[in-house]
Amino acid sequence: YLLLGHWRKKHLTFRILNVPSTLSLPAVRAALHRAFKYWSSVAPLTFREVKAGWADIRLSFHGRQSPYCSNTFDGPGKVLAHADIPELGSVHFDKDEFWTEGTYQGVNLRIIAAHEVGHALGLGHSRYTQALMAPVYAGYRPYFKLHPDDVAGIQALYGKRRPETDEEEETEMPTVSPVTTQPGPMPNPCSSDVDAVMLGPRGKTYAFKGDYVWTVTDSGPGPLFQISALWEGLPGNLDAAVYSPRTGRTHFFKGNKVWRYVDFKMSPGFPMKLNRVEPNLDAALYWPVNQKVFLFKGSGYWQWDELARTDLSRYPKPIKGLFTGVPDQPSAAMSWQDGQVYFFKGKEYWRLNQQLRVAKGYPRNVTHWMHCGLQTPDTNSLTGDVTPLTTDRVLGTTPSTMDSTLD
Amino acid sequence: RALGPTEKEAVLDYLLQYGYLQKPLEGADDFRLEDITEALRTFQEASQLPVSGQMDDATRARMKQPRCGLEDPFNQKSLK
Repeated sequence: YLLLGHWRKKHLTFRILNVPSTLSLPAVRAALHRAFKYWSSVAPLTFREVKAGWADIRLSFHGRQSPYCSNTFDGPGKVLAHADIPELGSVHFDKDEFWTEGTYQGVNLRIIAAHEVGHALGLGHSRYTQALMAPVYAGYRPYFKLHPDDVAGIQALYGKRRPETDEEEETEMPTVSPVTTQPGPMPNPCSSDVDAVMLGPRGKTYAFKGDYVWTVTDSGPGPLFQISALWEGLPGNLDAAVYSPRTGRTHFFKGNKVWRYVDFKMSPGFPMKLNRVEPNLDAALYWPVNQKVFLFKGSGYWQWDELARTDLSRYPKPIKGLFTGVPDQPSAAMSWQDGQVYFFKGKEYWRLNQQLRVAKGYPRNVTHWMHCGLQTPDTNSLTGDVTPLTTDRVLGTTPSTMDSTLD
Repeated sequence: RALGPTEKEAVLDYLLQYGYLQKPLEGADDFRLEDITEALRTFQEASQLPVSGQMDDATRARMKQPRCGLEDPFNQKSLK
């Protein structure tokens, strides 16, 4: 197989723009839905038909002339169809072919469509002449199924279909796109505890609660966004979140799964099952002093080197052995570039100095960390130093990049 | 057997259209015989046909078969 590109998302829409003269719309629709089903049966992809407006993948028929395609066709025979690679989404069939379904006569629409959808998903041509992605049409096969090379190619792009999704989406075409459950109630950053916090890309501080995420700046909490609006495919009610400036990767943990994003793009093959640390973590942080990721659960922690094979069999180790004065079962944790560490539990937070010892005067109320109603920076009365309650003042970043991200 | 001009053009079009032959960067349209032979060999190998580098009936027939309009990435040079 050859990989030509891939979609950053896995839940795609498609639209049938017109049909050929030789098949009825219901027959075309059935053939095309089955063509998509070949791929969604072996990879964690869903395809939902839309009948108006924009769609990720747009299927249409044109002939020797076309107002919107420079690649004209050549009449019956020879070139049957062509498609653009991700994330363009155009799939064109030669309307002058004798498109059929269920017969050895003519050209089978379902098989050709499955091939072209393979291109639209990022596959190039296969060297196996019996593979769906072989360049030459091998004729109608009533019990057609994907060749192992086709399956290997699509799974190299989008990962394997997870068993649990079999129950979720064992539905006949049109595959339903993931149930967009209504988001949970919006939390109030000034009175709520947090599921997770992290010092994210470009030095922005993110706080997560339920299905929502917001940034924390000197001027208080930013606007709330649905988590999935920023990190496509990420669920709410997270256990932990951690961004590593060392690798540029952001990891999210929930239950027995881990998601990885680079910026806001999910890395291929994720989410993955957690198998070397316990599920249902409490918190995670990146410690810049030794560039390691720390994972917390109950009274224990794991220290993970992202770039080296870490022997985690000696973990978990007791949190109190390294982080002096912090509570067990924290709800969130994060660190700042200067090595200062923050732990959160319920509505309180603790600040630790570079020796990982809780500073005097802590715990304090989280509303203070969120800058709710407070404009003056936190000053430590003993030393008079201006302690960066949040991370933005030190970097002088503004909340604007969140908007640009959303833009 | 030497190809007639029409068939030669059709074969070159096919090999160019599907990525078995690359237009020389310096723009000269004339292809060296060895490039054409090499391109034919790559096509025959990818099509699981006898690899001769010559235009034989099996190769001619395969080129006539209905197919997808996208290029084939089988020529390592053009793939690069």
